[in-house]
Amino acid sequence: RIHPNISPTPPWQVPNDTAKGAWDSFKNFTGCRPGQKSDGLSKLKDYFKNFGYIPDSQHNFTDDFDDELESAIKTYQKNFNLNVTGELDDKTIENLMKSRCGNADIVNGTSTMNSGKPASSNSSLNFHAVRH
Amino acid sequence: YSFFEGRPTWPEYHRDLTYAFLPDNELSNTTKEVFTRAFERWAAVTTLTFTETDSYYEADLKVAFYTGDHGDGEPFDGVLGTLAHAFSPTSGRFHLDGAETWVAEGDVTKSSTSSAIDLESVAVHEIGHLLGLGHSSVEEAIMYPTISAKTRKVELASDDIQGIQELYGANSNYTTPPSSSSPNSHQENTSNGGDH
Repeated sequence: RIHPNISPTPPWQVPNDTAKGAWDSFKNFTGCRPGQKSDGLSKLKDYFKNFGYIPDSQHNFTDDFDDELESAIKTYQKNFNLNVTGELDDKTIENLMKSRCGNADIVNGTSTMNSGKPASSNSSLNFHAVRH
Repeated sequence: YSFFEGRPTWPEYHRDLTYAFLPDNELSNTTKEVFTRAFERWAAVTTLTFTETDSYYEADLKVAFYTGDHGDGEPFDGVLGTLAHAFSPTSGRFHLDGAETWVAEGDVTKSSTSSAIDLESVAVHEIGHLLGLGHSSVEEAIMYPTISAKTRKVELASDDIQGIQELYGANSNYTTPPSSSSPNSHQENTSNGGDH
């Protein structure tokens, strides 16, 4: 599945391009809010567990949009500089569906990302507001 | 930028690292060169060096393509989703999902395949993990966790460089780019035709 120079690859050598991404089904949860129940929501909880947003100790997830899921979504939104709503809004779902590195964002409850810091605060260019 | 828990690094007496490819993958020279370029990007800004070796089992950094469950407790999930993962120092394991449509050469943004993933972009990111960097919230950074299909992002951002230099120091040949450079300059959406 490694294509040297994909542009001229003949169609018969291109793999099934209609294949769905692993997380395309998350699109069904758009607009889902705390207190609701949605078929397959447990898979989203598995996703959050996989990337450290829900503790490893949790098992047998339900399809309920519970407090734990809301908390996980809020932390995720902080890490990815999204609006922290705790809801599965369009932008959050769009981000969740993107392909990504398999390494966790949070290890042992500690975020390895700079939770919620806007990109500009990490920049060495950010020199304003110096107090003397 | 961020580090793994406990801030693991390659020890000071072991900064000249070797890398090798899983022989079973039978990678072409074109594909291997992608990884070589990716390693060079990190070498250019740090005191680390990277040399390819044929001895996979003795190499410090082991690059391998696998599909599905491959025995490390982190199974791959087929097309898109999880693309790759890499372990913190000094494990050296770097695994890529063999089910992806990897593009090793050419303009990935013009690919006819909607799931085409630029190999070098992912390689630069995962090498960051091998060296001790965690994920970053800075979207322009290489260590940002997500990458869309048909996207190329291979240039280290200032966030990546600050992080890796905090762990290993700066390459004596490295000069800080002028501060006027736009963050967008780190995102490269053009052909990888040997301009780097």
